[in-house]
Amino acid sequence: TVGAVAIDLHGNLAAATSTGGMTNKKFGRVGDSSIIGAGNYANNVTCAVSCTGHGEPFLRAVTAHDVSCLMEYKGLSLRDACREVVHKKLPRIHGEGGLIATDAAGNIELVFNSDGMYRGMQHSDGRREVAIYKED
Amino acid sequence: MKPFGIAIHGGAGTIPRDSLSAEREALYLEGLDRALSAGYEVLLRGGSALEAVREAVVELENNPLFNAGRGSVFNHIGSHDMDAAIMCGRTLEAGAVSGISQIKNPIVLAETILKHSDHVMLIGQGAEEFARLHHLEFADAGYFYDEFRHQQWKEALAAGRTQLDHSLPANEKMG
Repeated sequence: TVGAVAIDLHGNLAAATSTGGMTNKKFGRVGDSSIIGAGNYANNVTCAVSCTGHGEPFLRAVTAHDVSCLMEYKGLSLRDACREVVHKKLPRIHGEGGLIATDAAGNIELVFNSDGMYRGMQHSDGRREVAIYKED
Repeated sequence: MKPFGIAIHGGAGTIPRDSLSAEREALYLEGLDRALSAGYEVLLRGGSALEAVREAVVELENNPLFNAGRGSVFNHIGSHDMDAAIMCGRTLEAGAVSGISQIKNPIVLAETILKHSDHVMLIGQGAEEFARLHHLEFADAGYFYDEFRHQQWKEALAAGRTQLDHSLPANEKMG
């Protein structure tokens, strides 16, 4: 699965997610990637999120929208909302993987509970990184 | 100047450091770097967030290393089932597609659905018919064939398991 989230010069957010699914999958199985709210969500009021990982738990957790809800209804920061979902909620239902997210203030989070996530970010403040492993 | 930026991912899972050769690791990092640049360039010239995420994902879809578009894994019958979604935070408009096998860039189809369909999500043959109407680029099975992916599929088929792209099989012992 691949994905991107962005905030533009006008403060608008967007999220995109695309996947080839799981090797040897059958019966027309669909994961979270193409389900709005599960693997992909964007709302200028809160955040833009793209997920990657084991699709079934991500679907049951309505993961991407959950991050947005924690910000909108509970007042959590992007960082705290992402960590709550990835490190607390998903592991309880055996959800392995991660997500990338950005908010209306230009904060960016790349959070995962697996051994690694192919990832990268670039910000107008000069920060730029690409990484694979947890310890990077 | 207001802050702007982009983040990308190319999948997550069990990726032990010693599972990738230095050469293959460099290829992954280069692929991520290219996708990041593609999206950031859009933002730098004042383009929209929607355009930036599409461009970054198109770049990843065109890279056979990543499980999407050209690098999609094989399903049970040795074909491909691709899914994609895109959402605009300003308008809350969304476009999604599932179960397609011949579209070169599924994320472009998702964006076309967002912009030109009354619906949010299209699937299978109907989605490909919609793509044809909007002159999107199709690709044949040869474009999506990758020897590494094919080997992954044959092993999964023989073992009767379904697996994530970046994860070791559940029954694989380490150490």
